[in-house]
Amino acid sequence: EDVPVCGVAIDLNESRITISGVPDTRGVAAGLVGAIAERNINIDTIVQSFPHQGTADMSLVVKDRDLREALEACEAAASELGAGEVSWEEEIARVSAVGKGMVAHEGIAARMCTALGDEGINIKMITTSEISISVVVDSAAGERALRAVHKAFGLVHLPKATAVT
Amino acid sequence: EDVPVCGVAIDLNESRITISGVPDTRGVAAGLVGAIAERNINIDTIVQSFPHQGTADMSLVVKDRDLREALEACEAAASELGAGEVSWEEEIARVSAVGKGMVAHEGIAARMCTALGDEGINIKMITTSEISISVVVDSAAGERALRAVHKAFGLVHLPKATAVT
Ligand SMILES: C[C@@H](O)[C@H](N)C(=O)O
Ligand SMILES: C[C@@H](O)[C@H](N)C(=O)O
Repeated sequence: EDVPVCGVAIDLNESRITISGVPDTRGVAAGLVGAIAERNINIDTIVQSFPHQGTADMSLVVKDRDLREALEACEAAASELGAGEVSWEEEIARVSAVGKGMVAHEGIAARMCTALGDEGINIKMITTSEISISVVVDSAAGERALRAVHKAFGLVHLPKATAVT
Repeated sequence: EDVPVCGVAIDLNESRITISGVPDTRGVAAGLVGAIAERNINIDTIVQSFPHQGTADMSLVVKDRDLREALEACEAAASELGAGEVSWEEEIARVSAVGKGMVAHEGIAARMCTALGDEGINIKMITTSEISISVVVDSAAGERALRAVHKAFGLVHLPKATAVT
């Protein structure tokens, strides 16, 4: 069976910030994202799911070294824009499966989530794109998660070679 | 100023499904995603943000033609796994900015969100990857959103050439 996943990587040097209760009004997302951008902080991932009863949650993944400054920007912007609380977490690991032909996407996402669930690992965040699926887990589970996903896709686990930074 | 966005596309043939109150317990995401995968339904995008007070929301973007079957799968799985309500929406447009060098990511996301906000367009979902930023808006705002994002990145708006399906 041809599995179009050609690599799995882990990033242990990231943190997440979640802004809850982001008002579902135009221009608010722009205000939040803009506040970070103007400090030249690199945002690895932005996730905002569909609003529910007038608000949405927005999560950002940034490098650990940028967490403090990103938090300052988020807290100021959240307060100004009427968003809710800002929470964060440093001890996360982001595991990404990358593939050229992720057309059979749903099978790959299911396989990745199942591999983690079977290993007893709790999934904290999921995002997909045409060429990758990223899952966030606790950093303590990172190495085990990487191995489980490698195994699920029949790839060789080479910790030094595949770890990202 | 070198802007690494080389194209903007719109997809008007997609629908979203949101499962609220997904229990934050290992194996649950696998159950939901697996239920769709085993029906061979292509999932365009999976988004699950960080859990809050024991549950998370998961949203899926699928092709309009697959909505009914995807919903059946989601409702059955949600009920079995103790998740909350399943909501959906057909009238969405997904606008994606794609670029080779999205290293200056945060500036691009900010520019895209700002362009939409300034145009009076409400953002319903945001996801980013290394090479793209996707935003979901109401389908009625789709064409205007596409134009606004083209303009924001100094690209020529060619409706026929750039519309995706
Ligand atoms: C929630 C947030 O995305 C809002 N809808 C906006 O457009 O800015
Ligand atoms: C919420 C959902 O992702 C759950 N944490 C799981 O691992 O399946």
